[in-house]
Amino acid sequence: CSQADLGPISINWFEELSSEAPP
Amino acid sequence: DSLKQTERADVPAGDNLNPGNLQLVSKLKNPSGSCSVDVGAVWWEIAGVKQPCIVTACEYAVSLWKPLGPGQWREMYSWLFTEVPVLQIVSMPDVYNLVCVALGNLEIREIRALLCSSDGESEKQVLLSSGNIHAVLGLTERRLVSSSRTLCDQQVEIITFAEDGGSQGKQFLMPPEETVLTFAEIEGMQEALLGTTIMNNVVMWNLNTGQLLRKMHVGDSYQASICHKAYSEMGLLFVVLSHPCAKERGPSGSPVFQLIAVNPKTALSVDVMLYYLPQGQAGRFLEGDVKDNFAAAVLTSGAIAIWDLLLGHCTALLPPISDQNWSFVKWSGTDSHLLAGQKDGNIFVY
Repeated sequence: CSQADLGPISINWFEELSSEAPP
Repeated sequence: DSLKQTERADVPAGDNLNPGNLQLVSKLKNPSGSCSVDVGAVWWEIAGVKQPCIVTACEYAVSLWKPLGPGQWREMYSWLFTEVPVLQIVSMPDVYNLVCVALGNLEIREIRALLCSSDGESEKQVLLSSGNIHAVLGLTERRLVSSSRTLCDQQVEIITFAEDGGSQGKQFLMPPEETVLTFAEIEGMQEALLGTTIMNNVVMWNLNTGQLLRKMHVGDSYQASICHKAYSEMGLLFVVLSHPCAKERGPSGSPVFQLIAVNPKTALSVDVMLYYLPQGQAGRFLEGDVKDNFAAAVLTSGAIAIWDLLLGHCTALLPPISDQNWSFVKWSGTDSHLLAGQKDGNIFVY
């Protein structure tokens, strides 16, 4: 497996998911 | 590097393994006649000094043992339950002078805080939560998360409690559609929480807002995985799972523990490491505990096996003692001890 299998990675994933998820 | 391939690290033959890495330092016997169900460790202030104590749980009694000297323990407090039996001790990561327990039959019906009076003379208990509770986990900062089913839906709630066990506040998290089986904190991220569901999804919450951030499917190879540990590194989430429902299959059997990497942004995951039993050993995961880089599991064979999660292989095997199978195993949160218990009330400290 390579990182390509996991798609684009973001260090700030928690903040980004929190801003995208319904409140 | 660890992502480049799913490792199947060298597995030493079973006969090379022994409990040599584990040194028996003491043993204590739960005096209660009922069946032993769990063990744990807690800091308790005794005569102004915080000491690492052991907590043992039988069906109808929970006892606190204080250290007397090398290898010696004295039962200090005992909380008794007459109606609903004890199912498990709920460890609280940074709490002292307080033990949480889950009571129930097949499912948890109550979660109680066990304390002693301010003069230290008598035991007391406080009801924290009740209902049809599926999963519970003690969190940092005196918080406790639980999931329960009502007639219509599922509730996921966080209780914050004070030093005297009284509730300070309650917060609800957005529930997933599927039943939550286990919870796990993400190390170093107090605002995040993970759960595993009955459909083998890992779900994630923002504890500050209660938002359900993600549902991530982690494969169909195993059902109803348990999440033991999670940490975030370089934009990926690493999760240690075990598989109580895995069938024993193939010459190596099924892995007892599994380390996966998940990209939270895409919900895609890959296996990083699979942790198998040594060759020649049979059994599957019954229950276990993970602390730092070490995983311990009670197997259906009655033995306890220990893995170094970084080395990737089993490093010790503890066969049943005195023809008594092991029933439960915990890493002590107060020191480097492994606590192993048998149903008849014998607790061994390694």
